[in-house]
This record gives sequence, structure tokens and C-alpha cells, in this order.
Amino acid sequence: DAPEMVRQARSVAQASSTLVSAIKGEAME
Amino acid sequence: MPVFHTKTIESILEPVAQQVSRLVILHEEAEDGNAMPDLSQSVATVKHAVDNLIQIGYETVNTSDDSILKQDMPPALQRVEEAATSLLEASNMLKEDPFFAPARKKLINGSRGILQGTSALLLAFDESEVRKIIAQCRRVLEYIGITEVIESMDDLVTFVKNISPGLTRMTKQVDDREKELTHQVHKDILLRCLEEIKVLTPVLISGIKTYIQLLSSNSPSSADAKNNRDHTCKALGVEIEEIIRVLQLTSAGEDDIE
Repeated sequence: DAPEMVRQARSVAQASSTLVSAIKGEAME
Repeated sequence: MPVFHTKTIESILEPVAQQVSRLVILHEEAEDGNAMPDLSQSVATVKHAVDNLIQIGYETVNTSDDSILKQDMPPALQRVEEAATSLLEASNMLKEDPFFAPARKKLINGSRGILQGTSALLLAFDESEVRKIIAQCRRVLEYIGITEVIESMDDLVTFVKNISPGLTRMTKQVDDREKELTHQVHKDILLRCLEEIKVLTPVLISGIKTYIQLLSSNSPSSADAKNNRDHTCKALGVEIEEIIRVLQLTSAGEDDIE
């Protein structure tokens, strides 16, 4: 049962990871 | 040796840290000279997630009574917020010109800023959680000091009744924390301390009981019983102090050698 802060930080990290993939042109297909 | 000291922080930051690291290398080697794709959707998703994090972050700061957390968290929140703004600006600039180098640099710095800010935020939050466990350890440590004034069976019953919930809570918190850590040496020390505490606690109670019985019968051995009691009490205190010390270590290099 992770605290809300940890859950939100995880969302930010996942969104950033997707963004970085997009920057590198790897994802978004 | 693991970079992140808890499994939670590692699971959150490790994947994005690797991604950002590769991105920085690509940028430095100038192999990313192609036109940048439209990033507005991805950036908007990051911004939305950051906005939620900022909101929860400030709520945490406002409701916490931990002065160190109140001091450490706002700069980390600002860092994440600024990084998200940079990403947004870069994305808009690249929409105008997909080859615009300063925008590309801004994008990379923004990604790095999100990672660093989120890392600082998680670390500040984690340290605050650790301080709660340490406070519990100190409460137990303080309470075992009472053993010196226990001179009747009634006192002993009260002592056991009062210390048991705190001790159970402390060992549960330390046990949970041990499972969270990534550094094997720190885990091993905490487990060893918990094991020692499990052994020493009944020894202490039995030692107090023996001392009370010998004292009430005016036995000359009561001095030895007192020494035994104090010795066990001290040993228990040493184990709790060691737990407090190890809980505060956040990297493997700090102190692995006993």
C-alpha cells in the first residue's frame, strides 16, 4: 500500500520514460 | 552495488535513469541529428503527472510535522516543476523547428531535471519515513532506561505491559524497512540486531524479575542480579542504537564495515 507521494512519483517517472523513448524515436508507434 | 538504496526508489527511478542516461549519451555523440517528432502529447502527459505530484507534495509538506521534510521537499518540488516547464517550452519550440538545437538541449535538460527532482523528492520522503522509525526506536530506548527503577513485581508487570506494544511496533517497522533495502550488508545488520533483540528482551525481563526477588529477600546476590540486569539492558540499547545508525545509511560506501 504505497503512499500517494510514491504513486505520483511513479507516474511521473513512467511518463518521463515514455517521453524519453519518444525523443529517441523508439516508441509512440 | 545498487545505486538506489530502497527497492521502491529503485523500481521507480532505475528504468527512467537508464533511458535518460542513454539519451544524454546520444545527444553528446550528436547522433540525434534527425528531426524531432511531435512530442506535445508525451510532454502533456509528463506535465499532468508532475502537476499531480506537486499537489500531493505540497499537501504532504503542509500536513507533516517533520521540519526537515518541510525544508527538503519544496526545492525538489520546484526542481520538478521547472523541469516540466522546460519540457513544455522545448516541445513548443520544436514544433516550430524540429531541428532547433537549443530546444533539443532544453528537452534533455528537462528530462534530466525531472529525474533528479523526482529522485530528491523520493529521497526526502524516504528519509522522513526513516525518521519515524528512528523516533520509535528512541521511544523504546528511552523506556528501557526505566528498568533501573523497577523494584517490585507490580512495576515489572506495568513495564512489560507498556514496553510490549512499542517494541512490537519497532521490530515490525525495522523488519519492513529491512525488506525494502537494496544493500545486503545493511539488511544483514538489521536482521542480526532484530534477532539479538528477540533474544535479549526475555533475558532482560527475567533479569529484572530475579533482581526483584533477590532484593525482596535481602539476598547478597541482588548486587550481581542488578549487574546482570544492567548488562542485558545495555546490550539491548546497543542493538537499538546500531539499528538507528544503519537506518540512516543511504549508500553502500558510507559504512559497511563493523
